[in-house]
Amino acid sequence: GSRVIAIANQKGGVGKTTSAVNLAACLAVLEHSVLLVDCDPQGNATSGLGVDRDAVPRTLDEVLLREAPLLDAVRPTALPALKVVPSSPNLNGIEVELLPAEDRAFRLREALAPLRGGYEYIFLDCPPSLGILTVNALTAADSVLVPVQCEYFALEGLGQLLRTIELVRLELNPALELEGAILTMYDGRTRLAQEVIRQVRGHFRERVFRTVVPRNVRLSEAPSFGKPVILHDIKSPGAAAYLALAREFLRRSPRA
Amino acid sequence: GSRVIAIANQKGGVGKTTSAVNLAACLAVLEHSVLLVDCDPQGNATSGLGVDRDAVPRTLDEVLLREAPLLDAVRPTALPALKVVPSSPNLNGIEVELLPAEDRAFRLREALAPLRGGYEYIFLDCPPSLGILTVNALTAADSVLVPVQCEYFALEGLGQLLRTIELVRLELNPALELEGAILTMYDGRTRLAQEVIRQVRGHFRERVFRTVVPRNVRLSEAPSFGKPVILHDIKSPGAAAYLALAREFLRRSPRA
Ligand SMILES: Nc1ncnc2c1ncn2[C@@H]1O[C@H](COP(=O)(O)OP(=O)(O)OP(=O)(O)O)[C@@H](O)[C@H]1O
Ligand SMILES: Nc1ncnc2c1ncn2[C@@H]1O[C@H](COP(=O)(O)OP(=O)(O)OP(=O)(O)O)[C@@H](O)[C@H]1O
Ligand SMILES: [Mg+2]
Ligand SMILES: [Mg+2]
Repeated sequence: GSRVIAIANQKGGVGKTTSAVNLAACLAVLEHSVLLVDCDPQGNATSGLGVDRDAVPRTLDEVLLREAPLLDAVRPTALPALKVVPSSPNLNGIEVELLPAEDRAFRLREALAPLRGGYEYIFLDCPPSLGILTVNALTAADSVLVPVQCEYFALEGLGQLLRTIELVRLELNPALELEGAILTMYDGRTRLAQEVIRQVRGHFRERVFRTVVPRNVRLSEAPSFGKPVILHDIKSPGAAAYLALAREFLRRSPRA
Repeated sequence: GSRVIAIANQKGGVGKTTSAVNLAACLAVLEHSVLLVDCDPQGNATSGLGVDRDAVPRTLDEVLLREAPLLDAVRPTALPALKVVPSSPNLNGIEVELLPAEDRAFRLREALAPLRGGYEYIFLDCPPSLGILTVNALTAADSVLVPVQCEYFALEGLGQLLRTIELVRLELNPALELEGAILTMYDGRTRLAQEVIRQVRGHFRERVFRTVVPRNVRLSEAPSFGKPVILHDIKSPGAAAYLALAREFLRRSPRA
């Protein structure tokens, strides 16, 4: 089997895609087989791995509408052990299209079922909202990874996110667990960051990953080359952080 | 009358709320009467102005569902010329609740109509999505202000946003114009930022504001005190940038 992990936080710009792409890539470099599913209409995880979504046979919206099996949407990346399922702007309209379907929350879970044996880890990159796409990812997942930016506004939404996770656990996916919180874009020079870290540890307690991802320009440059940071600049603090995070994840995360 | 301006970009974390709060506050300091409507279930604009949304009589969701007039939701802020309409987490479910209503895209426009004479400027802070809340804001607005973070991923979504604005103009609000793009979180030390600025000027041409907002920790600290940056640290580069932006906005923006 596989472990399916949703990467979610409705606050925008907190490092969901950067964490999804780089954690998946680092696990692949450490020779674990990984699939990354881009559940965000923006498609940043798709382009961050160098895939041109205008040149692929199938995208996630077609899979959720049952027009194609997920297998047909899987694309290779520069790393042999890492595959990606591209998103498309059509995902913007999926909430309205799926509304009449009783099983609208289960479409991704259903689509992933036949692939679960083929990968050790399947990551689901979520958009910045608590709509049907994030609900689908939470319903399909075994656990949720929450990137938290070391900023004040990022704290505000945590309560809402934890309530949504609880609701999904009660009504749609009783097995859903909290994998943990990752502190991102940490800038040690500011008092604010220290204060935010203190509060996040209050919310998540021992479920906060020890590895803290620093703010590092190499992380924001890498996607412009369509590469994860370990292929863009392996000596950078950003690459070191995500390699350390991948190792910590492996230690903490029970294999399927 | 008033000018109604939506502040929108589906990319998360690009400075929509920071621009909404600080541009509105600077205009209020320059003695223009301003209303800021928080259309985002996260409620960052509400707390960024020191309003406790658990302690207010009415929130925007109730207005959009026609349970209360917008006037009943208006709250004062620390600046006499600036008022705010708080959001609530209930906005997360509004897309599904409004779906049966033919006029679901016009609810905010309808709610704002009676207030338009009372303020010179009305700003609408949008969530990071192209769903019903952003569509409501674009349908209610005279123009759209687009904050663009000086980062690679921020470029990717611009095409989708401009197409959505065009669609709203064709089908819902023929008067909708592009107010312009604001470059945010600029860090002059990186090559990436220069490249992004070059591309944004290609997309928006003369509609890019000359004022560029630098990355400045005072801007991210201010909301933790519930204040716009001009009340938190008026001598900071962040305060100077938004004051300059407010003056440029006044020069460029025709009065109603
Ligand atoms: N540690 C970091 N250091 C520097 N830049 C970073 C870091 N992590 C992410 N970034 C940059 O910050 C921006 C936001 O990150 P990212 O797009 O991964 O967030 P997100 O949560 O996926 O956003 P959205 O909510 O839009 O999906 C991006 O431009 C990214 O390149
Ligand atoms: N110029 C700046 N310098 C430093 N920090 C900034 C700046 N502008 C915004 N920030 C911080 O960056 C984060 C993202 O900004 P903000 O929340 O305003 O973006 P947003 O587009 O409204 O996000 P969302 O998509 O979640 O609504 C916040 O923590 C904010 O305090
Ligand atoms: Mg993302
Ligand atoms: Mg915001």
